[in-house]
Amino acid sequence: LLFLRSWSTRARISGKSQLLFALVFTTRYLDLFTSFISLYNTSMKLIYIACSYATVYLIYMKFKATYDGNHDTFRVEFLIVPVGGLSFLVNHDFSPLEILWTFSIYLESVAILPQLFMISKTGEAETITTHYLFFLGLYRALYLVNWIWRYYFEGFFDLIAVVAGVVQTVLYCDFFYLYVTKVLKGKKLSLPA
Amino acid sequence: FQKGLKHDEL
Repeated sequence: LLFLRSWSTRARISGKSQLLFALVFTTRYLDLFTSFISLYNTSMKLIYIACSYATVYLIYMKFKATYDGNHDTFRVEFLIVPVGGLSFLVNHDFSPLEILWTFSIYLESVAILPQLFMISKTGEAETITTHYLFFLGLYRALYLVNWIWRYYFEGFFDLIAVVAGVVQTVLYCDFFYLYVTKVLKGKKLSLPA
Repeated sequence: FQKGLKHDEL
């Protein structure tokens, strides 16, 4: 969806959110070098990394002229600095790879904020952007169901991932509400002034 | 390069 969107004008996609996602996948999938889980797992990791960088490239390089930088003004250091600090303090293991993994989990939970901030600034979103956001939010929300399943049937429980996943899903809730009440009824998402 | 825990989720 993002690729398609980038090809038309006035994408209103937050380049900052996409940069953060590229950083998220880079720091999380460093375990590509140390552990192998499955062919599916490895290929999805590579696809995520490749797509996130391709999206950043499209926004900042190839389609620089249509990038709406004036509305993409969220200060990402306000996310990266606290998230970086927290990943040093609260992690499973004080090792470089594990701290970077924790950083990526925390950062992912808030990486969408520049995008939501951009929508609140412009007061509207293209319908395709809202579909993208909906499925991005749904992706982590479905993990909540998966974690309950895994807790009961496999005894698996990762507190860091679960708390961050809940935070991430909560951030999308407001948007989910608008998506269901407006976009699914065929209206364009526009916020009252 | 220190090894991290094994995380199987994406």
